[in-house]
Amino acid sequence: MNIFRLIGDLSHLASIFILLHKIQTTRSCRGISFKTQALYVTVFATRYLDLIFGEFVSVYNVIMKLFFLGSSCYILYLMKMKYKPTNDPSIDTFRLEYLLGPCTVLALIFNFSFTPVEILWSFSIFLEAVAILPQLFMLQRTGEAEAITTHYLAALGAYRALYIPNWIYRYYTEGSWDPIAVLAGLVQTGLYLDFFYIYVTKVLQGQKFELPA
Amino acid sequence: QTPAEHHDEL
Repeated sequence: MNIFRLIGDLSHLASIFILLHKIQTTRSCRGISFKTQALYVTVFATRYLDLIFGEFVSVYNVIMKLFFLGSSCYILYLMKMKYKPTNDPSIDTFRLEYLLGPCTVLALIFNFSFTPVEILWSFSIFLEAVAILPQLFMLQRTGEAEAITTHYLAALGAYRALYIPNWIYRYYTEGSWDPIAVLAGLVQTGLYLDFFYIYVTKVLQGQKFELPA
Repeated sequence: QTPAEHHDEL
């Protein structure tokens, strides 16, 4: 554990609390892509199989993994059951097969060993890299977002961005790096660059998040 | 890196 990873993980935790706070206080999941949230459940469910089939790492590791699994399922429940009328599927139109197909193929080619757990682990890494796309696509379509939604996205993007200095640090202290996680993590962070730019130049200056026409 | 090692990250 190093400071970059710890802050990254805390940022990930914060993003989920911000999202829950947004849904509970506004009693609405307007502006949130159900498809992206469903992809995160898929990501956690396929990656954290190591809780059952892998070796024990640490109490921190187990608690965090259980939290991400539980909270992501709870968000789906809020969107599909409790606040269903506020969820508008007609603007959440990204085609999931464009993400699931390529990630499946990549996972079958690039993995640490050709076993179900490792293939699913690779799949989860590739899928996480692109899971935000339905959300960003929705943002693009509506052209604007509530401030709280942008705080959620910023915290979520910061999480993987902070994993990059963590990997650099680990490379120098441990002498190894994980090409699958690192390359996917770079792509994942890259997808946020446009968003980060508008977030910093507009939302943090107190302006509304609006995409240029 | 062995297959098990990358499971320590989230």
